[in-house]
Amino acid sequence: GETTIYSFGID
Amino acid sequence: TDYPEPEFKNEVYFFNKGESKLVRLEKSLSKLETKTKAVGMGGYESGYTISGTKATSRIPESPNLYFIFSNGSSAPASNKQNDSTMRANGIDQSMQNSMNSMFDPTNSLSLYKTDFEKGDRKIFMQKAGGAFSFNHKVQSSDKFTFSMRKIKEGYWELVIDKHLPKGEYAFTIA
Repeated sequence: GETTIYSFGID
Repeated sequence: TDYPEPEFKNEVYFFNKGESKLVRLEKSLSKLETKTKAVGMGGYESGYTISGTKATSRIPESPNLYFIFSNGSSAPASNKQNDSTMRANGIDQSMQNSMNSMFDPTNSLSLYKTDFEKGDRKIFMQKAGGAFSFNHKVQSSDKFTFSMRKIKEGYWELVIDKHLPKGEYAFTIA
């Protein structure tokens, strides 16, 4: 199966 | 604190607590990929790939970071049109809600600092050097702990325990 990923960057 | 209802359920949002605003995170899907380098040399990798080196969602560095997750079970019907369309299709809101409430994100979410490889972001579950590598240790991407606080039915606040330095991060849902 596929995994859902939520990404973000910190500046 | 005023906790806004997110537009999309079952998603992790950044919560700007000072302004009571939600910021949607970059969403992607990835399969767990396993790669073995040069037969017999023992180089081994398994992990997820996120395309590009920088997430489109940006958050200013802060000592306290909050995120929220809602499965929609306590949310009021977002609009009447949508509601009647669902009823016409034999799905009523309360049934929809009880289906949603089955997903409890406690113990399903993990936060990683992403690594990089060939212009993409990577989350390594396991990575080991080859036979001639000085590093035989199995490693993974850095994982961060956080606490989950239930605000109301089907709605959680994620509080990051540690100060996160500038960089790229990702939540995975198991």
